Amino acid sequence: DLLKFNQLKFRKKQLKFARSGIHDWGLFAMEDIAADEMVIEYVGQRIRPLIADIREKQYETIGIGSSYLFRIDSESIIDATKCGNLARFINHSCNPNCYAKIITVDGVKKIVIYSKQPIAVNEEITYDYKFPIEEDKISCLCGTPNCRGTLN
Amino acid sequence: QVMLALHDRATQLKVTEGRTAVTGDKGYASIRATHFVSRGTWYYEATITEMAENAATRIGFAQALANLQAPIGFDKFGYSWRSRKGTKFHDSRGLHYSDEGYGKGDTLGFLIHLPVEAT
Amino acid sequence: WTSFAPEFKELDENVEYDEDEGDFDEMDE
Repeated sequence: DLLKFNQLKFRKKQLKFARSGIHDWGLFAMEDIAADEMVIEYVGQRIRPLIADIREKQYETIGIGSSYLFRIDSESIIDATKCGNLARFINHSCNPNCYAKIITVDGVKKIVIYSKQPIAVNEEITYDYKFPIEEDKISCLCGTPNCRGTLN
Repeated sequence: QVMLALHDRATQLKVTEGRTAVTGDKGYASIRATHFVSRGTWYYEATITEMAENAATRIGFAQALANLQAPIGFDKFGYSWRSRKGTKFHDSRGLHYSDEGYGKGDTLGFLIHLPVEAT
Repeated sequence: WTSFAPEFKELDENVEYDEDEGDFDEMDE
């Protein structure tokens, strides 16, 4: 992981922000990506869980629909709502070509999006958000054959 | 001997050797005492030994369910008095309590009056 | 994409949030 992460840091994957068939905008590969490669780190502001709960309520009241809050572990959450990198634009898919994984670099946990399978140029990057089950359902728009219907 | 509980606190708080003083930094975190009360009238005192410039404390009474990763008075399970502006808090609502806050060198008193026949 | 999310601040690394004293408050005198 560490070696792959350092490689990613030195030479970022060529990605493009463009119109998505899944939802509004998305992130697309601009180069072929082999399986199990680090595609991008999910970067944002590291906050405590209780602060994330309070913010989630605030975001709902101001109408920020989708959640850019990503739980790292029981102690910290990455909030990419107002600051972060392109990873916040990756759309969800029930049949994704990527997956998210927590790695530890120099003792600090990070969220990294890996390729699950080879990804071709212009293919949209997707991963399973794995949202917790909630009562208020969010419809899933991924449109893949085995779509679960909702994100949560 | 009533002391600050090592087992009933947000782990990021630092408790002194004698377990009678606690220090925190960054965001709010809480600690409870080793003894609890459930009926009658009780009073305790706390002294502010240090207060950095942009620091604040919220001290008071908290039930067992009060969330310790927040200041006392964040939820319904606690009541606290804040060093800044002397505001009292309960259920995340800050109301005026004392005309000015408190700080280093102040000794504060907290009294709770519970029904004698508490169930 | 900055026009899509105008107030969004781009970061290279995660940043630690420096909590505010009033973060937990719904209402403060």
